[in-house]
Amino acid sequence: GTRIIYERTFLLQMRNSP
Amino acid sequence: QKTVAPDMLIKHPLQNTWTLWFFKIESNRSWEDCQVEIASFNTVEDFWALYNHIEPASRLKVGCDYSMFKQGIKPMWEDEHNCRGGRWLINLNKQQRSTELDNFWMEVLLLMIGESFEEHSDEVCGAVVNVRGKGDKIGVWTADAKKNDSILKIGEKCKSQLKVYNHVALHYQAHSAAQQKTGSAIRCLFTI
Repeated sequence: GTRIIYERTFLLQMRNSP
Repeated sequence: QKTVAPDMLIKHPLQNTWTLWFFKIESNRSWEDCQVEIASFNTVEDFWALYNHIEPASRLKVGCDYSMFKQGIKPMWEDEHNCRGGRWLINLNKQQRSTELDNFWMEVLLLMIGESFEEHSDEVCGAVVNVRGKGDKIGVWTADAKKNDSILKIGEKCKSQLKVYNHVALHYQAHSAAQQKTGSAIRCLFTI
């Protein structure tokens, strides 16, 4: 199947999302 | 019909479920028993909830480790997923604990949970940060020390990500070589 890949920038943005 | 947990509808799922481990030597316990599972997670949100909650690696006592491995793989050479593998090793000097250790460790975790190694991600077992008096170490563990192509792709990706901070050298060692020797005599299969 498709691999779920996340970019570094996206992961960092998610750090402090509520 | 398959039901989906409500959490998973709003959170961002990861490709793999990961387990965070903590190691602290205690005299009355075996080395293996000193490895304690902290928590497992399989979403971006749960990763950050855990990461933001724990002490950064730089604040751990000397002799302690954090490890993050795919669920079902223990952070030790003897595990069947690790025993034929090896690790990319990043050695840090004493000054780098305060300046770079936490950044390096976080970057390695982001590479793993984000599946940044693409098709080579399946070769990644996990990563370990050792906090030690003589110099801290970060290791990225892979499953098979004979898969040169995957090993090099994984190493190069780590190196390019860590360049954000400073020049670092990465060395790849087979666990079998590290088990047989001590200290600086371990032969490196690759250096980049």
